[in-house]
Amino acid sequence: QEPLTASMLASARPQEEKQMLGEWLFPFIQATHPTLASKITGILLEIDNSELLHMLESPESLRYKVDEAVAILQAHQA
Amino acid sequence: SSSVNWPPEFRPGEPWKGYPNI
Repeated sequence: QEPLTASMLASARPQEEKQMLGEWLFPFIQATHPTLASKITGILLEIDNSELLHMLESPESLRYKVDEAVAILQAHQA
Repeated sequence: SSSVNWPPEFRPGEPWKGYPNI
């Protein structure tokens, strides 16, 4: 998958930025959470774009945030 | 309650609707 970069995002409008980030995040999350991927991606998209960009470059922090989102989701549904 | 619709779901290929309208 072609990596998303800050310069690519900088040329997009705010709505498009979230779209691009979501399109990038979704398959990554789907690999580990196929049934919850849509909701987890929705939660992660509420994070600031600058932080999301950092997460794209740091798989470890991305996995951590995904785990956090899963916990939030489970608490929300409880 | 609006919390029922949370979180907004992202579906690839569809416009993201969770971000506030600007």
